[in-house]
Amino acid sequence: TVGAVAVDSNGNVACATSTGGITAKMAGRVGDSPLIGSGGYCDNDVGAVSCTGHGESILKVCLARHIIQLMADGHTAQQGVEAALTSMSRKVQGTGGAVVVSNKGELGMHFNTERMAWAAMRNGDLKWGLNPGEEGIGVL
Amino acid sequence: MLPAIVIHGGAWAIPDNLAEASVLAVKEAAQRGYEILQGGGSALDAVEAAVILLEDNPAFDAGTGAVLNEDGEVELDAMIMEGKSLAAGGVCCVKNIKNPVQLARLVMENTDHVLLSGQGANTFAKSQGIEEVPVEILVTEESKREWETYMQFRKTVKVLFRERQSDHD
Repeated sequence: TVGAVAVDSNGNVACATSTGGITAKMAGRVGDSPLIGSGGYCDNDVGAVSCTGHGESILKVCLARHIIQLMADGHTAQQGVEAALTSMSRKVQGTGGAVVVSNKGELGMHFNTERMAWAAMRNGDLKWGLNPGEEGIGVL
Repeated sequence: MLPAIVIHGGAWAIPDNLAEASVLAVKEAAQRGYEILQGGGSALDAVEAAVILLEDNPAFDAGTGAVLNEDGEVELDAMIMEGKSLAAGGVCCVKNIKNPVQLARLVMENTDHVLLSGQGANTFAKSQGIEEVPVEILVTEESKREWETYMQFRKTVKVLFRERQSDHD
């Protein structure tokens, strides 16, 4: 699965998510990725989210919408994504990750899998990571 | 307002042989999207362009690099959404489309619907001038090997995959 979230100079947010599914999945099976509220969600009043991970788990908790709701309730982008993934793990024992941008340009990313490749750009700075806690800073 | 973009390339047990390519690709996608934002482009254009770049990279299973289902076929899913009007579009179980996120955007912009599935999505793609590509374009040798291994040792591999968190989208 791949995904992106962004906020532009007018304060508009957007998200996109795309996937090929799982090897040898049942024909017709659909995970979270194409479904609004699970694989992605955005609202100019709050921010944008794109999710990845175990599709059925993410579907059950509407992960993207949950993160947006937590942010609307006062969590930062980072707090929101961490809290929602912890909740998903507790409720349905699912793992995954998500990237977030708030309508103010605040960034968030978290995962409870072994790895997640991510990268972010703001104010000309590139940040990236792969392993838990890892954050590289620099140019391409 | 300072524009910003964040990219992911999937959360799972990324093997070492894909790690470097995955990180490089998400960096490139972030830069591509950021260039659009810096040029005054919209967040919608930025996320679409970034995801297209990743769909075209065989290190990921979206688009080129797709995995095979139990019937040995490709089924792709994608969505896109913008936060001003909550306009959204998605496609699922679409076959032989190189960039499903592009098709999702056409669903958002050119239909009254949010999600099209299967043959309906493919028929809509054709109506929008998006050509289907041969499955060989989308599926890598690695994807084929993984599918053959899975089908040959299905029960055993299923257990191993679960332990390795590889049963993720």
